[in-house]
Amino acid sequence: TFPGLPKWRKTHLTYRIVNYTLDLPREAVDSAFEKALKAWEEVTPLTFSKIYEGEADIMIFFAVREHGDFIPFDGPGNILGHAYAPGPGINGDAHFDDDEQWTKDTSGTNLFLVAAHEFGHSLGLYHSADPTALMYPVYNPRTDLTRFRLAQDDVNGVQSLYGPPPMSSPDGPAGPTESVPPEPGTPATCDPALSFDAVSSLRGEILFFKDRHFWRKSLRTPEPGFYLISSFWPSLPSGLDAAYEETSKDIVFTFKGNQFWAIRGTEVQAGYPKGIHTLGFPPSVTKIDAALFDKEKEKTYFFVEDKYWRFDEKTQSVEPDFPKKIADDFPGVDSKVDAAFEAFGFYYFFSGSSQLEFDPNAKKVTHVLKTNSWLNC
Amino acid sequence: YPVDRAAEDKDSNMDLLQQYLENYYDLAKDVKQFVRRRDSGPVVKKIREMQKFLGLEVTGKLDPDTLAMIRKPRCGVPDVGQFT
Repeated sequence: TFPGLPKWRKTHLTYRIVNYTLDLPREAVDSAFEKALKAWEEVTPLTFSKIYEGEADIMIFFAVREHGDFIPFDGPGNILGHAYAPGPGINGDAHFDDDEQWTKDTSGTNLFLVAAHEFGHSLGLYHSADPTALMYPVYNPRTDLTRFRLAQDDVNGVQSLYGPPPMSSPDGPAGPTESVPPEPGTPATCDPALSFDAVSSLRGEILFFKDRHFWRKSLRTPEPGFYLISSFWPSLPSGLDAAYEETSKDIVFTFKGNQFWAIRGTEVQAGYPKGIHTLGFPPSVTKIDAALFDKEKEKTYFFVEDKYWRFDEKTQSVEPDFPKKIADDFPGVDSKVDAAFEAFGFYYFFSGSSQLEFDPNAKKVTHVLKTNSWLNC
Repeated sequence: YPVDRAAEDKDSNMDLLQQYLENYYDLAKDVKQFVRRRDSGPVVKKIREMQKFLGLEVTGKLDPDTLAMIRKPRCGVPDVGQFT
């Protein structure tokens, strides 16, 4: 953040594109700025609207050389733009050097990337020393802009000023007058009492969800990564109940309360959240405790209190004769299940700080482990 | 007379470094005269500060990696110091 911690004292901000570069069609410029603001909007309570006349909080100019603020641009290369910390007048404004060749892709200077960086300043972020962060001062053209996301450092920075976005809830998003619930503390990886909210595979990695965070364990790298859920999927709620990956569809389904979301990679799929009752659960089921997908059988198991349902992914329906008692079909799994997933032909059940490895063919528990055994503890 | 290209390049690199440190690392104007003295304390300190911030090897010298970094396009907001 800037010295003195300047920040906006309101959550709804206006922006105005005062002039346009001739390098790109106007709609491409509009789209780049809109997308750049959206990147910040997704991880904060801030919202932005465009105005066409008068003074906006963020006034956006393209300019060359000296352009009225005594900090001249320098021709092609080197300085690409600059922006001012939040405040009245010139503060909050973003200027782009029109001696650059602005492009939609990375063949020239990508306008979206530079705009997203400059708007970070407009919101109160200073430069970051983290080379992976958007707020690192040196331009870094990402090869795959479709998969762009803010780095954890960017999210931490902007959320230190404005907090996280309002949580989604069955009653709809929190309104501007509602208070944001207190943030749960950051869980310690090797806390012997650590429990998980949900566990799922994702494209060969394993995700362990806890409150606002998740650990990402790749079998190729020894150390798990630790991230905010909102930094990957800004519209997902924290404190998930259950999650599973339907590998043949490349979709991870996440559950909270009576709703569920479908995510593919970093994209939350359109049309979600949906109600869990659309899957065929009776009205008495108000939340799912855990879910796992068996790749071999192409069936998903949903665990709710001491019962479970089996869901046929091919017919998209709950199978008849369910629910059944968990303890009857998974001998040894006696307590309520917090989270579950399948790996290497075994089912892993998490309950508090304990984890059971279950062989579905032998129908018995083969190992009792600590919940955080996957995190090198 | 033939131009001494090596000396010219060196001067131009030093100018670039001086400008970079002034713009982004709050190098004081009165330190300017010392930039070309490689052992100048304030300049070495600023180079080290820059190298550390940008994630380069901290040598305190204008080495090739540092030179390459300061030639890259970047944001015009200073990395350190008071923002005006």
